[in-house]
Amino acid sequence: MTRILAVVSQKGGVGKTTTAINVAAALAGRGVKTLLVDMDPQGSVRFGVGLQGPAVGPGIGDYLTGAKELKDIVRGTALPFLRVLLAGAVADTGDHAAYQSLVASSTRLGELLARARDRGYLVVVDTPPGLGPVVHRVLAVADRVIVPLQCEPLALQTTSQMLKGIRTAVSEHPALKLEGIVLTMFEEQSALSRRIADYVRRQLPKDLVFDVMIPRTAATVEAFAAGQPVVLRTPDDPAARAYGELAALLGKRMVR
Amino acid sequence: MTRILAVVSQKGGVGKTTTAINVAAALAGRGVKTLLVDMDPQGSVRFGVGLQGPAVGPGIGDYLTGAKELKDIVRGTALPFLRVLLAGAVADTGDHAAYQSLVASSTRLGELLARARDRGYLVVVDTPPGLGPVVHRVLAVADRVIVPLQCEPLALQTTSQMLKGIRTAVSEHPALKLEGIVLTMFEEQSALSRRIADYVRRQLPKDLVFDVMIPRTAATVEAFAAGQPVVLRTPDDPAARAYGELAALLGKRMVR
Ligand SMILES: Nc1ncnc2c1ncn2[C@@H]1O[C@H](COP(=O)(O)OP(=O)(O)OP(=O)(O)O)[C@@H](O)[C@H]1O
Ligand SMILES: Nc1ncnc2c1ncn2[C@@H]1O[C@H](COP(=O)(O)OP(=O)(O)OP(=O)(O)O)[C@@H](O)[C@H]1O
Ligand SMILES: [Mg+2]
Ligand SMILES: [Mg+2]
Repeated sequence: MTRILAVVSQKGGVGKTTTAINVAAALAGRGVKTLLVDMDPQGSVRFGVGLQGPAVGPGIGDYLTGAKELKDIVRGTALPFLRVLLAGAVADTGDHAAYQSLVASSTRLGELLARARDRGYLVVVDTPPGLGPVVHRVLAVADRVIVPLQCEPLALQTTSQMLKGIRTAVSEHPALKLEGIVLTMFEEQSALSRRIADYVRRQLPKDLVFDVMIPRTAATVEAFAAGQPVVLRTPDDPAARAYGELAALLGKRMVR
Repeated sequence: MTRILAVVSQKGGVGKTTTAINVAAALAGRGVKTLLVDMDPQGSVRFGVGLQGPAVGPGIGDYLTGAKELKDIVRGTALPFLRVLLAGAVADTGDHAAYQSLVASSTRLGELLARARDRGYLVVVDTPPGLGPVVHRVLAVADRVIVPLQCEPLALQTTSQMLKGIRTAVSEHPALKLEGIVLTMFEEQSALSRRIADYVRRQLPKDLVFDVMIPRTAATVEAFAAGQPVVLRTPDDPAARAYGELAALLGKRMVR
């Protein structure tokens, strides 16, 4: 059962959180029991699903220390089939270094995700930017990985490092498979954006780049302000439709 | 002599590298002897200053291990007063975890930046996203820090964690001072972008947010593709002019 999907990129701000939230919400919208896991100590997922508020409450950090069990940290959302695990207190304290060593040293992350999988969840994991200890740990327990690639020159230039990092992780965990690269913030009206998308498709094997591209839309940005995934808030928005298509594709490949 | 400026944000993709490159280039353009230091293992600075190419050559990683001296890793650029220290081989291997522990364990970073300062350089340091060991190390040796804040809801929502992280660093290193927050990728024609800029100015002390805002412009994105800072490539572009203004302000405050 391939059921744990990690969203990874060493480049920051390319749409990892936006992709994780909207793929998870779109899968849940199709009736797939989905668990969205926020492994980024920034804790951005909570804002995208409207769970912000003063008290962050227990999260993954508390599970890794053994203080809490899975049932204490799973949170419901407006969608019946979407549950969320938040990063926990680290998102408030901001002590990333302590969080990183906790994740690197604890064996409980594998147990946590395997337990969720055994309960029939399809698990979507958001990760911090970079290829540090947290990302390595997540790749060690994931089944599949997708890499958002922003259609801007700088994101393209750092892609080879990204793919090298993924290939190393795949060689260390033969069960892991790179599902593909998804082009994000694509701007049809920008010649540069089109050039980058063409370049990526020419340079990489065809099955490595998803056909569906996520366009840059104002509705996607506004959805975060409203605390709702764009697939729910404005389902007719081109980015929402593209995420729906991507989720349908991933659902078919992962839910057997 | 306050001469070491760090550009820091835990949020990814907010314009740290773009800000570090263009502030450094604009300072050098004004005749200030400037050293741009890339502490991000992604190694994005090299693309912005046209130093990409197959062989990355020695960099900071090599200095920290003791294999190279400052003179072996300083590189010239098209600008007479701008020199650059690249991240080094890590940008090729992508082994971020090893790089992080090297930076965290070595005392040579402080020596490196102090030596550059003593040679009369104003040092501008680009950092990786997050508040991990590399950022902590840089904040421990910097004099000033600026925080780029992208005018989008998600970047705003994670600001309080950012400021908390900076305040902790300042409490640990009394010599460090937060120069200010610079709003980036501002879009005059977007009501949401304007709302965010207004909100930030209302919520934070007036002297903490620079008056100058960096607009989102196509020229800034294209400059990266061309391997040149936008302040050099299209000096009349609104973002180039804004970076020029920011550099003039920082130069006045830091070069005594
Ligand atoms: N399709 C899109 N259209 C418009 N804006 C988008 C789109 N996708 C993401 N964004 C915006 O771009 C910014 C970065 O996106 P996001 O935070 O999801 O990236 P990330 O890779 O998770 O960042 P980090 O590296 O900090 O974790 C956010 O402000 C988000 O609202
Ligand atoms: N003023 C601007 N106008 C338009 N695009 C911009 C502007 N500033 C930055 N960008 C683009 O936004 C993207 C992110 O910028 P940049 O890489 O400098 O951010 P960063 O914070 O250094 O990212 P990371 O977290 O990966 O280090 C890049 O593609 C860059 O070209
Ligand atoms: Mg994110
Ligand atoms: Mg950067």
